[in-house]
Amino acid sequence: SNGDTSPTVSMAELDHQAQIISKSHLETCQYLREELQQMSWQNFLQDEVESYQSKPREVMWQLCAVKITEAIQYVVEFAKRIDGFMDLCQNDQIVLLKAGSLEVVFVRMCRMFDSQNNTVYFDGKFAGPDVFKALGCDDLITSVFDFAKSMCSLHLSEDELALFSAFVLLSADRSWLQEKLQVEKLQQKTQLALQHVLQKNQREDGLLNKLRCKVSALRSLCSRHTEKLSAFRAVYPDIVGTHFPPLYKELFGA
Amino acid sequence: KEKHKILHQLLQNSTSPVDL
Repeated sequence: SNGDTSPTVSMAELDHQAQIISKSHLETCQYLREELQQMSWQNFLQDEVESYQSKPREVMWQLCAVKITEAIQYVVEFAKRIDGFMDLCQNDQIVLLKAGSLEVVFVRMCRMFDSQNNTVYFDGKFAGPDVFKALGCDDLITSVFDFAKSMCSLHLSEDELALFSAFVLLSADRSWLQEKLQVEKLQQKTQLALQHVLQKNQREDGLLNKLRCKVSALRSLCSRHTEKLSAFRAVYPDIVGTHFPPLYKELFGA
Repeated sequence: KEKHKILHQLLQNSTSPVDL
């Protein structure tokens, strides 16, 4: 539908693309579903929750920055294994990761989320939103939990999640891309592979549109994270400068 | 390049992420 950029791809190619992306996802997903299921009964006890709540704001921020950075390193590995990603110019690889790695972390979060208890796997156990109170970002935390819950309600399989993550990462509308057309081709091929897998898995017709709607929610979460970080940095510039992971600072311009 | 030193490093590494 997009004229010149629409690739002509065969079903076999789409299958191949879907398989590579699923494999890349499974190799880099940080925790396997089985591992998470085994840990699912481990919730923080009240005194542990209170201990997180009583941490100084900057200590909790630093802990979360470390956890986000760890998750992002796995996303970088995921990107590297997507067929075609390493063929993009280095500028565009950086642009896509800078803009999209946290979005993929939020997408992946639904695998680590327990909808029934409204908890997420964090620092060794499952944590509710109250664990993050010391950050002073209640509204953002609520939105992140709501997003994870709504992603969970779609019950995506690992291959669907893998392709959606790749689709998010390969967004061709990011600013500062040098070879936009190459990224567009890759994203369209990924979207076709996602569509193909959704059909193969006999998912409902509207699912692709529901997933497309998630893209704007992801962008809003990430820009709110940036806003919260700048507000934090304004108060604690030295903490960010000296205690935050270098990769986090590089990605979020801290 | 200097601005994204670690990302460059991660992209060029053929194995697991460097210790950050």
